Amino acid sequence: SLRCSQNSDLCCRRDFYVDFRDIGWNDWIIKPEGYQINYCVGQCPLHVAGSPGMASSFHTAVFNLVKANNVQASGHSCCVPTRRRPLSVLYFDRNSNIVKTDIPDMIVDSCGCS
Amino acid sequence: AAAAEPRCPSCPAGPERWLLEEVAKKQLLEKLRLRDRPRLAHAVPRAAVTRALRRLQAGGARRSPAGTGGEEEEEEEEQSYEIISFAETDLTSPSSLGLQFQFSQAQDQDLRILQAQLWLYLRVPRSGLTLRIFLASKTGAGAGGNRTLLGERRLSTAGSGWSSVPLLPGLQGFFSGHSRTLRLELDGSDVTAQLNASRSHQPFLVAKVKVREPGHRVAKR
Repeated sequence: SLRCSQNSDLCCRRDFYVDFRDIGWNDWIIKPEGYQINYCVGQCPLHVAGSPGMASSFHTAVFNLVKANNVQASGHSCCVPTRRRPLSVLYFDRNSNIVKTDIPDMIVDSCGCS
Repeated sequence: AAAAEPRCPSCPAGPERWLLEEVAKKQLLEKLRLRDRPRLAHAVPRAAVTRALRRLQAGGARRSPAGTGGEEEEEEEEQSYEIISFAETDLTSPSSLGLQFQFSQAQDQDLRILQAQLWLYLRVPRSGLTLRIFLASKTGAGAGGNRTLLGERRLSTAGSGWSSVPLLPGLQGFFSGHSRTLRLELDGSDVTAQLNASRSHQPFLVAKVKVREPGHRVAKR
């Protein structure tokens, strides 16, 4: 998985951090102080599709076969998250109760071509 | 001039930044099942929050890992919450104290309570103290009325400190229903005189809750 740089426009992960103070949410979210909402951006040429997000497997073999046969449906490939992490949040609800929860799949860890 | 420049050359600025912040807000609210950000009607004192969090952390460290095998796999599909709710107190009778909790329970949620404990700051006399916690009826019958015993605990060590009373399984029924106000009654020998319910020692309830989404269950079947 690539982190975005100015030298390439290939599919990569762009880091973005939302500070809860900047959006005025630090009064009800106790922890964390911000949200690392990364996202995926960039091009997925056909030869990149299926890797690195897709592990070498039966699926890769099928996908390569489809590409080799130049089926129209395989023409589209997207830059998508391939691994995500959970986010633990400690916050006040509307009744001033403190709630702690782990939200799955919130932080994009790596990107790849679908 | 430095303030006018963006923080870094590759960082998004202007409309793109605004858009990403909106996406982040929407995603957080959706995952927390909130329609809008909570507006806090009354702030909980900082000292009470700190004490409650310390209690929760200590409790979490002592807890053993959840079940094994299939049960664990099933629980991975559920989102869990730990809730600390602070009580509003009122005197029900000379020997009984009312504790009221408010919950924002979203509709159509299948909640399962894994743990629930009531924490109280008490001064235990030398003769000891027996605490009984009741779930009050909806009509608020008061002491001696229609109510359910949730937990009982005998405290024999004299002195002041935090004590906890487990409230399961009796409390499960409340969370399965649609009521959002939980009313408990506290009985004991002169319990009102022994309980410290000052702002920094506000009684609180800690609950560990799992939410099962209906969609998941259908898919599983």
